[in-house]
Amino acid sequence: SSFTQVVHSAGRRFIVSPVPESRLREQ
Amino acid sequence: AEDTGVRVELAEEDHGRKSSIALRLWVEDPKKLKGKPKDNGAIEFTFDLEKETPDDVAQEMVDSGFFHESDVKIVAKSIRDRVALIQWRRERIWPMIQ
Repeated sequence: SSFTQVVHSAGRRFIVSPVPESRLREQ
Repeated sequence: AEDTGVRVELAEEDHGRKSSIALRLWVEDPKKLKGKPKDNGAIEFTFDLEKETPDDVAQEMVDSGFFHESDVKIVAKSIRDRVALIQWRRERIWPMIQ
């Protein structure tokens, strides 16, 4: 799957997923 | 709220009851950041409106390598603006619960 998870030492989980194309501002 | 180039949105429906909510953050305009963000994925995390500060989360994101130290203030401000909007909306829609 295209989700990755990073857990910070303080315990918070960060779940990274692709930003939907529609939400990325045209560069 | 000022356009910081970093977008923060609710990652779930807010019913005004839980103090912790899921937020999603991603970089819309990398040119507005001082450092180069690690990748342009959306980062989802849980934030406790009562116990935590946006600065805590921003620093943890820098520690985790998502952002450069020089962008910690921009990330914190982006989260703070969204949290303020959520709290303002909660006060208006569910004044009794708050």
